Amino acid sequence: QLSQNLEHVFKRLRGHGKLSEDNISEAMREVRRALLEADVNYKVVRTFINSVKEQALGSEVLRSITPGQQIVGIIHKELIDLLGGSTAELELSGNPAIILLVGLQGSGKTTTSAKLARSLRKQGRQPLLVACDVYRPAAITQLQVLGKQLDIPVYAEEGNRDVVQIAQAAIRESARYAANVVIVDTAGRLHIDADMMDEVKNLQKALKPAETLFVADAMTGQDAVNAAGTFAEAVTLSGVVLTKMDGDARGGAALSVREVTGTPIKYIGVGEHLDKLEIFHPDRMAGRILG
Amino acid sequence: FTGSVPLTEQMLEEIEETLISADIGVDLSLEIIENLRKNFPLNQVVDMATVVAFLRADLSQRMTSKPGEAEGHEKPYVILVVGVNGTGKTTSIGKLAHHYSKAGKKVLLVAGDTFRAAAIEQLAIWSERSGAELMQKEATDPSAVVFDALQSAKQRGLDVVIIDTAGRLHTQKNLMVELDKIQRVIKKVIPSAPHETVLTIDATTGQNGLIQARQFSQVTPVDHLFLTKLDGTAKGGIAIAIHHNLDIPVKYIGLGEQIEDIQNFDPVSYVEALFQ
Ligand SMILES: Nc1nc2c(ncn2[C@@H]2O[C@H](COP(=O)(O)OP(=O)(O)OP(=O)(O)O)[C@@H](O)[C@H]2O)c(=O)[nH]1
Ligand SMILES: Nc1nc2c(ncn2[C@@H]2O[C@H](COP(=O)(O)OP(=O)(O)OP(=O)(O)O)[C@@H](O)[C@H]2O)c(=O)[nH]1
Ligand SMILES: [Mg+2]
Ligand SMILES: [Mg+2]
Repeated sequence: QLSQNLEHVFKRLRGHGKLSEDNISEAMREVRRALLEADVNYKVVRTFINSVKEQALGSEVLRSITPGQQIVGIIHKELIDLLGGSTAELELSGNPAIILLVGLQGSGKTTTSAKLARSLRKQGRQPLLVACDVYRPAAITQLQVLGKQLDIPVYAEEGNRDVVQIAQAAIRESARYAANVVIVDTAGRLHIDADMMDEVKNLQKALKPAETLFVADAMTGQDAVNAAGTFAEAVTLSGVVLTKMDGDARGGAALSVREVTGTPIKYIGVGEHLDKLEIFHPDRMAGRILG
Repeated sequence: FTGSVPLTEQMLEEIEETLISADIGVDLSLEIIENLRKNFPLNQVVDMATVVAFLRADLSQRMTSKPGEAEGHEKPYVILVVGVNGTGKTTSIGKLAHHYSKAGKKVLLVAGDTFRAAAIEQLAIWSERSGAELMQKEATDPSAVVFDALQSAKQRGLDVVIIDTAGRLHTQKNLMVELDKIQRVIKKVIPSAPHETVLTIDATTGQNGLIQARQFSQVTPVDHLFLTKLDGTAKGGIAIAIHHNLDIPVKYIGLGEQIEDIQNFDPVSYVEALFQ
């Protein structure tokens, strides 16, 4: 029903000849509403709308014989640019290359770790999974079960609560597993939990990973900027994975996360099975957010 | 928002943004602002405390459920827990089990997630921690586990049965069919059950939460929400929209990952936290 609204807005815009400031303001209000309902953070929406409005009221658009069409184009382009413009790859330097996954509770880190391992092996790499969630009941077992399903080794130390120690030992042992990429799964944590944020800081400092990926749930609402922003301040994020994109959440959190961290979204999770990992496409995401 | 000052359009916009940033949603936020406009004329001096009090009352009223919910009288009292992946079902069940065990009830947990890696092991740890029993089977069909569990609970006169289910997206037709089958099997064994169907909603969830609640309710009538992860910075305002649109109230809130991190929902303190 909402997507009809935006289609309506765009149709009206395109159908118009000359556009008044009122026409444009009205259209911008409707786009604002669509973005908010798509869970884009309200501050990000405000910046976005202001930027689009400025261009829409610019002489180039007003001189055009199809100003409405121009504005729709501006909205699409602006959204795609904000989402990163193009696809982004993993940059796996080092031997072994190290990937660290972090994020809030339940966002899909453990599942994504296994998916990445599977995908990298398909690309000819030898992955080793590391179980650094030492808190959640049966977390280590979960990763071991996934590793077994994929026939990919999992490094774990039952009873050891020092995740830096565990990860470093895994890296030292990686040769024994003939592994050239080490994927470190961590516990879900709140960005406002100082001790847990220290833990990821220490992990990054000790491991110096080639990739530190923030794993976020596609259905996250306005709070996405808070969590992502705090994580980005605590550790250097190299990428974002947006999970559960097989649902029907519009995914405005993608825009918020990208905007507030400046980090490219590299992958999306599109299902529970371990082959359900896809490259993130900004243009497809833009279409989804706009409904 | 203190002192006696004129209530401006700008201030109303700021209030609207506060509501939106809590994930209350555009429609409901506009409705709440409309209420404010009707009661406080624009640009007239007003004591801000009355405005805030008005807002608090409006919101907490929307989250108050009707009294007279007799519960816990059936035996066994069957609670079905459902929800999207990762929203906190298994952990919340551990907390609920502990709550009932502490009250002297004999509790049985049902390992109805027969799909996800280590789901049963995870629930087993919660059953140990809470003093509840666990029913698990080698079966891959959750309905089979549920069937056996309810037969056993009936026979043995247990007090509470809490059924864990696999995370599922409402967009997965086959999984919603599976859920429908689970609740039909429940009814086969105990016609009045489930006595309580709880939907977990992650406090960080945006507008999709409303769609989740709507879709899940179509498969199995949802009685209450368990609003999880409220110990984060997210306000969980989508629960207000869910209550407003579907008349499904929040009954419990999750405030952490430990067994005691559960509280009965109190609309007044919830709304107070909203404006902090
Ligand atoms: N439908 C769907 N489900 C997913 C996806 N990614 C993960 N899940 C599911 O989401 C739930 C949580 O996934 P986990 O991998 O355990 O999440 P986590 O971040 O490791 O959780 P914590 O370690 O507790 O913080 C599980 O039920 C997964 O199967 C996805 O892309 N699509
Ligand atoms: N901070 C916080 N974390 C929570 C809360 N409730 C659950 N969690 C965490 O959220 C993550 C997911 O919890 P689960 O209980 O596995 O969620 P689930 O819905 O059973 O997940 P699936 O079965 O995979 O769909 C775990 O890391 C929990 O510790 C809460 O109230 N606060
Ligand atoms: Mg995990
Ligand atoms: Mg579970």
